[in-house]
Amino acid sequence: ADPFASRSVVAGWTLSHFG
Amino acid sequence: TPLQATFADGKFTLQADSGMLFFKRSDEADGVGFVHRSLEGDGSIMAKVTKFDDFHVWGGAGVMLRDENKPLGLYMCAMLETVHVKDQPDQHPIAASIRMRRQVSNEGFRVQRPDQVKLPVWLKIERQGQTFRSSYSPDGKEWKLLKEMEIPMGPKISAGLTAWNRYGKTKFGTVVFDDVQVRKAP
Repeated sequence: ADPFASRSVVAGWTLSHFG
Repeated sequence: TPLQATFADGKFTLQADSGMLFFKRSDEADGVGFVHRSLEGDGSIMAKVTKFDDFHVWGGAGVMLRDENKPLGLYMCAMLETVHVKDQPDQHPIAASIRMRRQVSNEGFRVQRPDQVKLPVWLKIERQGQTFRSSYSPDGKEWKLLKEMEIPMGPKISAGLTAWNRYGKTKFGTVVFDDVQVRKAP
């Protein structure tokens, strides 16, 4: 899986990486 | 993965092993992770930080309001950092501070003298129009202003949590956010 892809942490909350 | 995040028992736990939220040169990209949700118009984010362990002196964690979820997005971050005390090289107290990017083309800005704090500590950022206010509190009631600044963000932004630990090669920095509240102004 792409570690930099956004994914859901819990309903309504997303983890994104940038930079 | 620069940042790992989990949610359990009402708490967010973030583990950071790299990344850096830049402040000196605002044309440098951040290398951070961000756990976020949307916030439209005026509002706020507030959280109680109950754990802040194993962060290097260039590491940090906090709440952030951010215009765009891309490397050069405008933001304000109310944060904790591990500070170096000149006369006490073995002591690494925690301090409350801010970082922000007001314009992509300009120098960034940070509070020059962060305030030393003890856990738990509450962090808050409020937005009213283009005015952003970062504060912290030892009890969630009495607040101390860290910085108020105009930042030209759009109407729809992201509110969330971030952590980074630039030189944390051997250890994760771990931060726990309890009772995270994102509120839209009435």
